Amino acid sequence: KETFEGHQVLRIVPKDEVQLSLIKDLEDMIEFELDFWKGVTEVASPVDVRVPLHSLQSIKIYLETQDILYSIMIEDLQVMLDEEQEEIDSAAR
Amino acid sequence: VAEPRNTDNFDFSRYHTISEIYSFQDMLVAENPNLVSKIVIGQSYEGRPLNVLKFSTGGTNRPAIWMDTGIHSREWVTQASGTWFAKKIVSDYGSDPALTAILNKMDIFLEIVTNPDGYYFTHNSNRMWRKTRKPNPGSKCVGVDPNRNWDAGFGGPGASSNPCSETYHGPQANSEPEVKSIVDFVKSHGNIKAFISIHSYSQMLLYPYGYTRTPAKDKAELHALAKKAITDLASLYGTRYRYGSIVSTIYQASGGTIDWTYNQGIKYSYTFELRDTGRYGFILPANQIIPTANETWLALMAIMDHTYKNPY
Repeated sequence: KETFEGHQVLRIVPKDEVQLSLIKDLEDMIEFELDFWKGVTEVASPVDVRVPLHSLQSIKIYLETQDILYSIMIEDLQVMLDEEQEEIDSAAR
Repeated sequence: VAEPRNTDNFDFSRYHTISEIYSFQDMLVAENPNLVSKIVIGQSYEGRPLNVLKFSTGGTNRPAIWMDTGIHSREWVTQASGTWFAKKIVSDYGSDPALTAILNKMDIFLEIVTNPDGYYFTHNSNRMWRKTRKPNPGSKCVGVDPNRNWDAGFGGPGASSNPCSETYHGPQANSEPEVKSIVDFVKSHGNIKAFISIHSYSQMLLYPYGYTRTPAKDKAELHALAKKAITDLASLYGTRYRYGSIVSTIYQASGGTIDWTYNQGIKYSYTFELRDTGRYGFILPANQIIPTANETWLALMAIMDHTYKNPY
């Protein structure tokens, strides 16, 4: 079973067209194994992306050096999934 | 495990496995032989039945309304809501005048687990899985995005040709049996008047097109109906939705479900994006299932009522 310890979901808000295309460029960086939960749409519209632990630092540096605003929507995805699974198991019991 | 003996004590306030949903479907049919039947429109790649519940009070090939949930398997609140919708239809027929009027003249088709292989995989292997589970020859990556695999602008901008991408459109349109089965059913039925495909998340109600900026010829009516639907939805808990055409509200997406259904002449083609706006994303807590289903039902009723009152 695939687990997601340390994966974070970042909410990125592009403030202009330049930043929009910089975020769009991330979609093509396959090596980071990013999973876009909410895709790139327009300026000021949030983009949600799941970032695996091994890519977190690089992605945050990339965003910060480009002065792209982001927040952490989910600190540790696996913690939430464990809670969800626990709920399913306890309800089934 | 104390399996529910009937659908009255099925726990709609929690997430269920595919086998629990399939046995719910069979119980609902058994409990309501004069209203509900189960049609298997095909098989998934891994051989699971593609179950569609048919709600009908008689007639032959009546004008119909189609709803599907779970085409993207990780969007769990949609399959859970679809299960609740099925019970709601049965509970309200005969007591709710609007729904009773609709079902006395129209049929409703509801496919709850539209991507069963993916859904099973989310429960047992990878909770984040979105696509189908068919291997891609020549690639280590599995699966096709079933909402990019339809023959509407297929392969155009707004889908990926990379099998490892979450929006991979597949080798050709309708390559995925989960998609082809619906295509064949819609074509053979020939009298579907509304087609509603339900996703999550981001709280939006969308209508064609996604693959082109050309406005749909019925845009004005679709836009007005969407506004009415999201207003009804918000009346329950104040949940705010955005609405509009796919391409103008989110992004360009080619090979999408409702672009194809609209091009088949099904005027009332809509896609929902349910809760939430971005606190939990796809991991929406189970305690939000019933509120989400309840508010969404008000929007669905607005669309179904309009379809019933505006035959074409």
